Amino acid sequence: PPAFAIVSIGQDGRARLRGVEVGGIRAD
Amino acid sequence: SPRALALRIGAVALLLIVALIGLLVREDRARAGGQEVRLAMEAVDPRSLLSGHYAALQLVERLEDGAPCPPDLEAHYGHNDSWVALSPTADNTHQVSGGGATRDAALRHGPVVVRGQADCRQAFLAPPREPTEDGPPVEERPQETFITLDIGVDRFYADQTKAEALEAAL
Repeated sequence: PPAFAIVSIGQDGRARLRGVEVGGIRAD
Repeated sequence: SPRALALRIGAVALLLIVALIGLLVREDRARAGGQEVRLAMEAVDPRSLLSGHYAALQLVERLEDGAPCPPDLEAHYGHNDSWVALSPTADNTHQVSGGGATRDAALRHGPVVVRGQADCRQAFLAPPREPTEDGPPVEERPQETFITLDIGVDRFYADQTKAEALEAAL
């Protein structure tokens, strides 16, 4: 299944991982 | 005296704990206040999730055949202070749309910019062969374009319940 990383990009431009989504199921 | 030494050690430990808590709160606020984007990644191996630690993940985009690499990625690959531009897609994700040495340079290629770098490679799917009159010319063979995004996101920690839900989804 398709997998996605849910990423938060802050004002400082840094990426921080919030969770992952695999096959429609999200885990934070 | 031993008592003064113990007090000093205790004070330093307390200071470190407060600093750590402050760092965690700041990171949590930055995470909550940032712009959220969905990025394609390679499928997580459920066995690594169930090991109870973390799963290594890699942000990889595989583009359709013949898709060109986004502009200005290679010039800044390997630079620690470079930026990558992301653009929204129709399926509610974001994809790499360019790079730049500065935030403003990257913003020319997409509305969302992030610190990091991206590497784009194009590979022929079929084994190389000499073009003949019957076969397609080399430049028309099917290609795969894949972009590896390095923005400091490379592992995901999951508790047992979430790991099992992900495993079921997989």
